[in-house]
Amino acid sequence: AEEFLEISVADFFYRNREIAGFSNPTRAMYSAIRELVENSLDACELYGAPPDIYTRVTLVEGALDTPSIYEIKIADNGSGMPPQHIPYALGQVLYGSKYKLRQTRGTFGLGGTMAILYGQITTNRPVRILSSTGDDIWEYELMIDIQRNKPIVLDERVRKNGDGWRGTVIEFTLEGDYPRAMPKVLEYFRQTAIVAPYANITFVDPRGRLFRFERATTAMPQPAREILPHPYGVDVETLRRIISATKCRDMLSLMTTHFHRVGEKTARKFLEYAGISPDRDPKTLSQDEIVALTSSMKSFEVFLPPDPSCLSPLGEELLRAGIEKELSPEFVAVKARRPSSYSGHPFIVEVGIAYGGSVPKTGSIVLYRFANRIPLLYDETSDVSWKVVYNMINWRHYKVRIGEDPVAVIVHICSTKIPYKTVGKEFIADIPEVEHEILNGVREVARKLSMFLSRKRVIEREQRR
Amino acid sequence: AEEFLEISVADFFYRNREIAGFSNPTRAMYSAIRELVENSLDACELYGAPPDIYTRVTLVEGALDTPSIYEIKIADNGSGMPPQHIPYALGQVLYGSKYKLRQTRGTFGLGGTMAILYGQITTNRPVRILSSTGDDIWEYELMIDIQRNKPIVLDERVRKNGDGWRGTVIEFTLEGDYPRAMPKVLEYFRQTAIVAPYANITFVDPRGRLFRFERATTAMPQPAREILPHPYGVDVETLRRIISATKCRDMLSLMTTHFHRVGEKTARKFLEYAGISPDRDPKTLSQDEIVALTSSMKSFEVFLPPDPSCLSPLGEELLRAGIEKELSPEFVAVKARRPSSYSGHPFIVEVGIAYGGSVPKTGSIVLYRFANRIPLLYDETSDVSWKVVYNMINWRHYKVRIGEDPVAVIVHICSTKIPYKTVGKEFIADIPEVEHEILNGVREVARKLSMFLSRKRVIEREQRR
Ligand SMILES: Nc1ncnc2c1ncn2[C@@H]1O[C@H](COP(=O)(O)OP(=O)(O)OP(=O)(O)O)[C@@H](O)[C@H]1O
Ligand SMILES: Nc1ncnc2c1ncn2[C@@H]1O[C@H](COP(=O)(O)OP(=O)(O)OP(=O)(O)O)[C@@H](O)[C@H]1O
Ligand SMILES: [Mg+2]
Ligand SMILES: [Mg+2]
Repeated sequence: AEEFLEISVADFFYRNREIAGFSNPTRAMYSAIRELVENSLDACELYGAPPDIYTRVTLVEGALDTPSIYEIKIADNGSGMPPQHIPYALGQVLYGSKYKLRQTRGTFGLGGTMAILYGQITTNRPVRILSSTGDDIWEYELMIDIQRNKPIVLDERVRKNGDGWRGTVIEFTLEGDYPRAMPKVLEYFRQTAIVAPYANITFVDPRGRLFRFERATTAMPQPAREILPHPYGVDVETLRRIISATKCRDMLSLMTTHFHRVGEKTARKFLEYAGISPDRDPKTLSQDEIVALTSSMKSFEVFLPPDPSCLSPLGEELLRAGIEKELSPEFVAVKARRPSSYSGHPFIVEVGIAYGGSVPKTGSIVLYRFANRIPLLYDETSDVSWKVVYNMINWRHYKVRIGEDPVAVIVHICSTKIPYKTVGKEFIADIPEVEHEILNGVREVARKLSMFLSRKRVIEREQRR
Repeated sequence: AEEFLEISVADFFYRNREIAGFSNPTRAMYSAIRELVENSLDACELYGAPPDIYTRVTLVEGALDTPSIYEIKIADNGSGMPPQHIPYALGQVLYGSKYKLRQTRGTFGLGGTMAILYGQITTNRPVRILSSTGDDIWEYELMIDIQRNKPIVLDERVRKNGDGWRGTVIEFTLEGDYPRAMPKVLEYFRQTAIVAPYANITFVDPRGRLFRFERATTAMPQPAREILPHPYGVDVETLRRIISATKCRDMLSLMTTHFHRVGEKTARKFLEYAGISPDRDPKTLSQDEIVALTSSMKSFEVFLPPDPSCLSPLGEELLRAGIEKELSPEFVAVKARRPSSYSGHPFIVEVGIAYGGSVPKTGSIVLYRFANRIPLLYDETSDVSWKVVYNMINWRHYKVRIGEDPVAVIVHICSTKIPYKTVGKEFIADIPEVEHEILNGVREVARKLSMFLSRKRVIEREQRR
């Protein structure tokens, strides 16, 4: 007879941690750092503070040339966390503050917790977390009860906050392989500095070397605002939850209160289209009516598209500045596409192209990918941007000789829901609307590059005579 | 102030269902069918019964040319499920019988449940499950409480089992897009028939067309046996759990009782290497000693490699027969590699190559991928087999002219843990040991193909004179 077992979600991601990006000591070290840095950047941006993020990796045991025990310390000046949430935020999987319709780097509620979990299963030592929202400073020593998906608080202290410090400090140990992880870790910091030029990033590596990325500006991007669900993104479960939680006594106010950009006029038109009276009490809808209403929401063409105020794009200026700072190219073109959406989720694609200068000469087009200001450094061949750049663009048509011309393409996508294919946040699915925007964005900047290359080659021919 | 939320794992996979393969009505229909068929095949194989699996898709509402409501019914003659487990097996995410070290198609405890969940959020109707292990027949009508990750039993009945029927029948509705899903659904059944030639597979589509894949044999593969964890796959958490659950009073019996292929001699040698007395009570080990012991387990080179009795490979004969039946090629070569392992998980790679006959002419090498006898039909360019076949083999060296020669490569991997990159089970990570086996397997069969092609071309040249 078969034995049945139920496991916690922490146990699931422990057993399948490679799916979350924690496959081996090299990759786990990279993932731990990136997950924690992304948490710190989110915390600073949501608060509105120009980020000061300090990361230090120290060798604790073993040698630098094999997988060994390292300590990671990361400190930020972000929002901090209220004490009642600290143990759960990082000690429980699927607990977080990013389950909202607003652009943030975090989205799943498990990245930082996975870093702590991986550290624990490789070193069996607790994590130390200090955090303050400006009041008292709380200090926790925790481990995770993986089988129950609950934090185990080993120690909890509070002390007065003399100078109003606000932020979070995390210290934990893990088995890592720094020499192998280092190129990707440094590249991650370098590329983060391109898309977050308002951040001071300091990194101290196990050899004591200091890497410092100074902020180029204190101007912070407009923070993303939370929006309500859009009708095009609704399914039966979402609608059922809205109806069961609502205080609205009629369908008209349900539509205008709980949905994004649905005003009274649009709500009335929609309810007429769906065949539901505006005065109907939402809680009297039958299950079949809920299903029909969901279907009507998807097919009603008059709803306004999602409003991009929940997004925080780089903007052409910042993207251009970042590319110039990083690649010092002979030529740059950038294009921020107009907002679009898929399944009710607004998104904006921003594309750049660079030629020459210090664009790496790799024998093919160099692709830089970003999502919600996160650099994506793995699995590029599985990414929609790779598919566009390598399979859908005829570069000869744009005068680019692949292998000879040093060209880099930079793609940034921001959305309330980045269509990642995996929990490890490394590559993006080829959703038709997203692919369409990337393709047209790359074509636009490629067209500008081709004009530059034509002129450049005319000049070169002239010079040879 | 930030609002924190904790969500259930069902809610997590509901919000991120594309990560589990349920991205849109076309893909969801494919995923629902394949997850349920894989459950049925596992149930038949674990029981030892030549599978009779019947799948019917019926249009319930809407039209055949747009996403519409379909009913899926699937019936098998497998092991059936005991009544106390039925609601949880398919009504709770992360509940199942496959959390063991033994080759099965299922592995995560969520595939079948996701199919039911997707059906529910698109149609709001319950699933009907009949199942019997040979005793009474139990019938359930369920829905899933997604926010709590618990089944909601709407109806439960039991009746006498007149003729000792054993198996499971599942009926549910979902929003799907059959016309678009059909090519992949049919291909899935066709390829399943290749690697499970002992199965009768019947499929009735919404137009009432019957597709039947008759069994070619009743000889069932040797069922995979469960094995104990291998020392090379152990981390601190696994060891901690073994120690806290053990009834063993000393380290020697702990090693020989709880680990795969560790006899007394090996255990003594290992404990000496690790500096732990064989008489030591496991429960007296300190946290640091547990960490050190885990590290010693990984570095001790005398442990026997994992035993492949937990695996159920196709074998060269069956692989060849399947390729011949499906592709009627001019030439076939197959190779079953010797068992290998990664991180303590045993695996076997079996490779085939076919030339001519009805190998599809696609302008490049056709790749068929299988994992634990499951056909993988999506995301091939992200798969380790693709990387090997397209980036690591110099086909001209084997006399293969890509684009002119109709060549197919078939790769089957079986393991206690297939290194899938996603929960959707569509492509496999390039774990070094696995990549090594696939590369060498492909080279071996490519070598045989090149001998055939050389002779063939000599003959063709002779004939032209
Ligand atoms: N440095 C920090 N400052 C403030 N809050 C933090 C910090 N790190 C984590 N948190 C809080 O802990 C929560 C959980 O973090 P975790 O990384 O596990 O998930 P997430 O960021 O919500 O999602 P993701 O899995 O996509 O990273 C966050 O949502 C945030 O509220
Ligand atoms: N047709 C069936 N016959 C017998 N048992 C079944 C059947 N379908 C499902 N089960 C049981 O229900 C459990 C849960 O199925 P589910 O598909 O959700 O997860 P799984 O098969 O264990 O893993 P995976 O997510 O990889 O498919 C299975 O482990 C199995 O015990
Ligand atoms: Mg996070
Ligand atoms: Mg399953």
